[in-house]
Amino acid sequence: ERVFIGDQVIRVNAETEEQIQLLQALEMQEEGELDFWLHPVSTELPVDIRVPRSSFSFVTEYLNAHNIPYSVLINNLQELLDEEKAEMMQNEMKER
Amino acid sequence: SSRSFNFGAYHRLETIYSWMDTLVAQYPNLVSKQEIGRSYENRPMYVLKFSTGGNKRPAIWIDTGIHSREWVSPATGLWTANKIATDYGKDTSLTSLLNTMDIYMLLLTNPDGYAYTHSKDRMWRKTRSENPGSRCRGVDPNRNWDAGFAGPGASKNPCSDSYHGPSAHSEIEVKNVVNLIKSHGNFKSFISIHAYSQLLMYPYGYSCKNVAHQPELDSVGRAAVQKLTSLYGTQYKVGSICKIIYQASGGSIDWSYDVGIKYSFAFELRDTGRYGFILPANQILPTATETWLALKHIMEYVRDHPY
Repeated sequence: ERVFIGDQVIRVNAETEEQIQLLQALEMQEEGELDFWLHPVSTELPVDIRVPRSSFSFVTEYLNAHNIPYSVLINNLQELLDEEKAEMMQNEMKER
Repeated sequence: SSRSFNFGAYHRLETIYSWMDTLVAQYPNLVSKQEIGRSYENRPMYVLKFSTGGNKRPAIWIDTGIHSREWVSPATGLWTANKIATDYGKDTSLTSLLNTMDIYMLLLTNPDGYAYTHSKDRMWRKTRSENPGSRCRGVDPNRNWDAGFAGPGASKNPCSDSYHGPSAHSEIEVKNVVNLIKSHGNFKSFISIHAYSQLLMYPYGYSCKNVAHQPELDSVGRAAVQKLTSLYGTQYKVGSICKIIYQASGGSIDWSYDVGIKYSFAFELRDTGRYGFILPANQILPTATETWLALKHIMEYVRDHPY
């Protein structure tokens, strides 16, 4: 199974059209293997990005360099997935 | 039995398919299960048909789970299917609806992707078809419909999560739905349920032009959302796909609208806790119950406005 240890999901609230364009440029880059849960389209909508642990410094440096504000929604995706899996197993046991 | 099933939990594909059988067994005069075809990896695709009789009566289509990682979508579909079965004969409005119309529900629109999210990659979104000449698999099944296919807002890169595929309806999962809708010929509403970000949308996505019925669809959507919001205060935006998210071509409700199904809508369900695709299971029931209010409003409107 693919694991997501240390993957973070960040929420970016772009404030200007220029920031949207910078986020779109970030989305086009393949090397960070970023997974855009919500895409950069307008300053009225947030942008959610799943950032693999290995790409975190690259992404935060990029955002900081362009003064793009962000916050962390999910600190370690794997923890949530482990909880989800444990809960599913518990439910399956109960149903049996 | 269906009564002891835990609707407040996420389930594997096999459990969901097995539950469908219990629902059919409990309500044989209302619910039937039809196989509409097989997926790329040969999994059966089942629709639940809610009907009180007659052949090819005016019908409402509801699909959930076209994007496999959006788990709350099929979970909401299960609860909804059960609600329709249990409320028939008790809820006057739903009963009158089912006395004149049929409801079709496809709970796992992308069964291969759903199974894959349970076994290999929880974040998988696409189908699992192989792309010749590429190391990447899968097509975004909501960019694969014959509606502005391969236009803006879809990727030609097989490694992209929004890859439109080699041709319109290339994905067997999409083609199976298209075949059913076309051969039936009397669908009046087509509702596709996604997650997350709290939106109720109508066509178009492939174009930012208003559809001919924009005022009516907007008004129906706003009234539906008002009901949804009345339960827990969940805030939704209403509008065309292009105007409230982004231009996206090859989407299912654009196709359904263009083949003449006027009341075509897509939901993006809630994420009030900001969990995205990992919405905790304890949010399933609140999500389903609030969504039901909006769904019911749309279905009643469709019943009362024949065309």
